[in-house]
Amino acid sequence: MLGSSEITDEIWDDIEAILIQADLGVNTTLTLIDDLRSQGITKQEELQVALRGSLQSLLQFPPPLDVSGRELSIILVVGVNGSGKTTSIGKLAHRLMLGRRKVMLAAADTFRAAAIDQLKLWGERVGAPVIANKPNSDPAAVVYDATAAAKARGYEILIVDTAGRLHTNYNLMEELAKIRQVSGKVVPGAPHEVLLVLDGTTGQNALQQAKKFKEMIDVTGVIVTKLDGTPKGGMVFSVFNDLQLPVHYVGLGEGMDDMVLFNPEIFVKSLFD
Amino acid sequence: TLSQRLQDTFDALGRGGKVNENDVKNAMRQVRMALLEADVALPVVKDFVGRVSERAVGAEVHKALRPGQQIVKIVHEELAATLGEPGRLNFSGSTKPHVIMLVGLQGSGKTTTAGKLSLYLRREGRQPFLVAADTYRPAAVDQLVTIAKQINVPYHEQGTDKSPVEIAVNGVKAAKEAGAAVCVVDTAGRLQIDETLMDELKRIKEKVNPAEILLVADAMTGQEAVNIATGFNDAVGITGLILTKIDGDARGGAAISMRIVTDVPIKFLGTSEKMDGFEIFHPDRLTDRILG
Ligand SMILES: Nc1nc2c(ncn2[C@@H]2O[C@H](COP(=O)(O)OP(=O)(O)OP(=O)(O)O)[C@@H](O)[C@H]2O)c(=O)[nH]1
Ligand SMILES: Nc1nc2c(ncn2[C@@H]2O[C@H](COP(=O)(O)OP(=O)(O)OP(=O)(O)O)[C@@H](O)[C@H]2O)c(=O)[nH]1
Ligand SMILES: [Mg+2]
Ligand SMILES: [Mg+2]
Repeated sequence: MLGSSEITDEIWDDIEAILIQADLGVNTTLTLIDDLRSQGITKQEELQVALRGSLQSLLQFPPPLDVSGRELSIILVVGVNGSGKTTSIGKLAHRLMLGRRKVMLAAADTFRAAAIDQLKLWGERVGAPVIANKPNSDPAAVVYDATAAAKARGYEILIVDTAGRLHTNYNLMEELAKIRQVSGKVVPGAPHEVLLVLDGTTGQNALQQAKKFKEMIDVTGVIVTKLDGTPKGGMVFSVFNDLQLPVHYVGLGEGMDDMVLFNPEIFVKSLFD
Repeated sequence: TLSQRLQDTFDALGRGGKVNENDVKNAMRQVRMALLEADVALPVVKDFVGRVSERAVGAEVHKALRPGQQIVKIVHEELAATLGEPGRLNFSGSTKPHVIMLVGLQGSGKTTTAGKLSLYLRREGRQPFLVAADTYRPAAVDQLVTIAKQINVPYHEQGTDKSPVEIAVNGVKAAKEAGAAVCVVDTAGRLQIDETLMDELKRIKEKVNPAEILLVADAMTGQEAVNIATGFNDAVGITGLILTKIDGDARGGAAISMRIVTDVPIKFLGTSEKMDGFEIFHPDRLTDRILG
């Protein structure tokens, strides 16, 4: 879309359209464009470079997950219904195990139909043991049991799957806070990571989800899923900037290898594909 | 809210200040921003604001006593008109069972909705039957079977070794033998750009000749709503939309986008994870929340 001639209003409109349709949101888009306009750029290719530079400067490579240097690290995985938590746990376990870590899974979604079966199948797929109780049992109790099992059997990382829940449901958010609390009782300092799984097809509500989850259970990082589809995942900009939540991984499919480390350069480049 | 914004915009013009056509243009900018923040897709917003603007000019809103309120009223009416009439299920034709296929992206709520829809159908006096045609997602068949048992609805499943097409065909046969009135086929979530899986949907459609193909979409879907709806519509032709997770606080602009690009009615809303979290769509349910 950008050639080597002067910058017209139409060019600015095109840029605005690309960013808005990438789900960056109106505010982020307008702020970015105002900032670019004030830079007094005259050539289109310079604008191309400046635009990508601005976008990239809004993101960062993630730090490594805080899952080393202790006997047992606990990762709590949370998010709204259907965002891809259980699948992402399978992928994450696989990644960590490829790195020679001993990973155990806890099936703390005791509510949804076949949620425990689903995680167990993932456990089998990647070779990680799954600790589960009966459906409809207390999720906090599963965390308790899983932590004891992990310690007893020398597992160094425990990933806890939780039921999907809308951030607008106060009771369910309270339940999650309790699950978080229980993990801290059995392992001081736990959970060491609370990863919010955001569906990449989500629009502006993603920021609201991130805000509420962070408020209620102190999320430490984000995984964005389903970016193998047509959505661009632009809500990552506001989630990262407004809440300083690192984006650790991006889900690109339904298989255990379909998750990559978040890379700001590649992410920004794909906005323009 | 949009009303507050427009109020502020016009109040800022000062008391007794005459509102001119430029001020109406600014108001349209506010409408545009409000709709984009509500996740209505950009091309749909442009088109929509164009229509509202025409009506505002035509109604000589700049001469109105309360121009802000006038514009909100126009936007409300246009939104309601766009969202359209509550959709009914189409069961014309005597061949039983009538087949309903549920399709959509991964995680949108199809399997859960299959259960809810079955319960709704039974309440309406139409005996439902469920078919577990998702052989890909781990424990998807278990999920549907668990739901079917919970709500006491007969079902057909063949595990994960057979093709979804075969399972769908056998499922409809089983539904017929069971004397069911409606057969709800749950399919695997898929990307609209996945040609192989979209072909699979076409083949299922060919074989079971559905009375309805409902796109189950998440109310929090962002700008891609247009491509998603168009993709499914172009591939298999959808006859209705079900918007799920309306119990969240997503504004739901995706509903407008999908409705406009497919010209297909919104038939139901998913309002909770439970089997009774299911409502017939009514435009009022969405217009207020979209406008914020
Ligand atoms: N294409 C694609 N599909 C994904 C991705 N991640 C997850 N999925 C699919 O999304 C659907 C939902 O995934 P789940 O892992 O069950 O999501 P969840 O958040 O655990 O769902 P609940 O527990 O019901 O809240 C499944 O069909 C997954 O295969 C991804 O990165 N790409
Ligand atoms: N709060 C709420 N949750 C819902 C609603 N509909 C579905 N869910 C939840 O959303 C999640 C995903 O639902 P599924 O029925 O597994 O979605 P799906 O489309 O079948 O997923 P795939 O088969 O993987 O594509 C589950 O946790 C459901 O309980 C709804 O209307 N409101
Ligand atoms: Mg899950
Ligand atoms: Mg399903």
